[in-house]
Amino acid sequence: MAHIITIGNQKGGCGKTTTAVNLSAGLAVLGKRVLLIDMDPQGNSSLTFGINIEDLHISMSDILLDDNVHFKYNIFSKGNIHIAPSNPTLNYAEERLHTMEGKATRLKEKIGEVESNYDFILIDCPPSIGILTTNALMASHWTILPVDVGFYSLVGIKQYLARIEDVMEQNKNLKILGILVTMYNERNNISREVMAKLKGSFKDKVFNTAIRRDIKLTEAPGHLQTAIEYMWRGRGSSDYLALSNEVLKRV
Amino acid sequence: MAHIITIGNQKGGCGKTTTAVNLSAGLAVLGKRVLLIDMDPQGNSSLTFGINIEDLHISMSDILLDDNVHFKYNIFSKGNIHIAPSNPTLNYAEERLHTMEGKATRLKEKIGEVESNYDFILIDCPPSIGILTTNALMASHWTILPVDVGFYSLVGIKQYLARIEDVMEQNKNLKILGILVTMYNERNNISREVMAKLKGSFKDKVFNTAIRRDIKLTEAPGHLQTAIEYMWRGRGSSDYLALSNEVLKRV
Ligand SMILES: Nc1ncnc2c1ncn2[C@@H]1O[C@H](COP(=O)(O)OP(=O)(O)OP(=O)(O)O)[C@@H](O)[C@H]1O
Ligand SMILES: Nc1ncnc2c1ncn2[C@@H]1O[C@H](COP(=O)(O)OP(=O)(O)OP(=O)(O)O)[C@@H](O)[C@H]1O
Ligand SMILES: [Mg+2]
Ligand SMILES: [Mg+2]
Repeated sequence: MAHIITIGNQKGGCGKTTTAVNLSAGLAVLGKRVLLIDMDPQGNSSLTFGINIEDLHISMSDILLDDNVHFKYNIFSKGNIHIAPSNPTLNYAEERLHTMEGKATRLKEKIGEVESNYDFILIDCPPSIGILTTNALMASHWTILPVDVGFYSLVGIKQYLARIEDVMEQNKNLKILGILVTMYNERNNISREVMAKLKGSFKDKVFNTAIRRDIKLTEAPGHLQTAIEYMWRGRGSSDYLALSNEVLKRV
Repeated sequence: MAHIITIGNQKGGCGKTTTAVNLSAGLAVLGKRVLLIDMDPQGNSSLTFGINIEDLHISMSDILLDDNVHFKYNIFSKGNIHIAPSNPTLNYAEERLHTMEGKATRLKEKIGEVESNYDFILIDCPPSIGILTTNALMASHWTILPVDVGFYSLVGIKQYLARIEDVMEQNKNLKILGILVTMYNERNNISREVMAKLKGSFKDKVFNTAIRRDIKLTEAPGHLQTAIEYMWRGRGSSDYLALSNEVLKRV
């Protein structure tokens, strides 16, 4: 059975998509079969793999809302990474989900159709703790929390962890895989301060791998590439490969 | 009457809160009476002004949901800046708003109670185009779109502009005050590329002022200060003062 991992944090811009995309690429390089599910209406993960999100006939919103639309109809592949894309129609799905029975477990019900085909399923989430992220957490065994090195991110962790605890009451499988420090720059005091605070509060729940700030990570999506494709020898790609190895040890 | 400005973009981490906080401070330095409304459940703007968001008896969620709770009961002041704070209870308000009559104009109805006391009302929004941002846009005359220099932000503008156009059909006062480039670093190709693309597509709608990357802007909130208080002579504070002047010319 696949390890299902939600990559979430309601703080915006902390590196959720960059982590979902590059951890998928890293695990694939290590020989794992990976499905990346895009649960963000922005569709950033889908875009990075070159999917034209504006012309999709089916996307994650159909999978969540329509019992007759099966998961296998919404899977694209790039190399040995499979992607289940989203687009802004997911904003309407979010509103409609609020009125549905079993609104929090729509993804969990559908993911069973494809789970056995993969070693890992990663789920990229929007910057919120609403029904889309709840669906991802209800379907998952693990969650990774990317945290960029800023004051707002530190305070935001408490809010995300509170939502995880709510979900853990219903999904007994859910555990925290780790807190991932992103955009780390050892020359800045604030980076070292945030890292020290996180290690102090969360101890070994903080990944040993920190993702360093690397302009190649910002440039790669514009070329519709993962960092590993764009700049194999760069900081970003080696950090995400190190993270992939650490994830394999922790699951 | 006050100029009411929504600071929004569903792309996370593009500098909405940093702009809301420091533009408020800049306009106040220029002698304007400013109210900052925090419409983000994270409560980052509120936190920056030292408000203990966990112990609030009243917050923006009460203003939106309860006809009997008046705006004036939810206003704190720091110097000559007033703040209407939020906290994570706004997540529940968002869910409940979906079931209410006139869900999109709750803020517009209440803002009338205090509008005449201010020259500017700025509204910090969450990273989404849901009901909270719609409430802010329905109550506003203007919107500012912070855009950080990355690929995902460029593609996200289209989605936010689509939502603005929807709202403009009902709120005839709403206009785009400007697109604000944030985290600009002239040494990076991607910064120059994003700036060129924005000026190409949006011409004079792009503010002449770009907010340069400045670590002091990341450090200031941790000291519960605006950049103007924390580092008067820094890049960040002078860029936000320049923006404040440009806003005064544009309204
Ligand atoms: N380690 C890094 N070094 C440099 N830039 C990075 C790094 N990680 C992410 N970025 C850039 O920072 C921006 C924000 O990252 P990203 O979009 O992955 O965050 P997110 O949490 O998915 O955002 P959202 O909340 O909008 O979903 C992007 O432009 C991305 O390219
Ligand atoms: N010009 C800048 N230079 C350096 N750091 C910046 C700059 N602007 C913002 N930051 C930092 O980048 C991070 C993201 O900014 P901010 O939180 O203001 O964005 P946001 O759009 O409000 O995020 P969210 O989508 O979560 O509401 C913060 O840590 C902030 O301190
Ligand atoms: Mg993202
Ligand atoms: Mg913010």
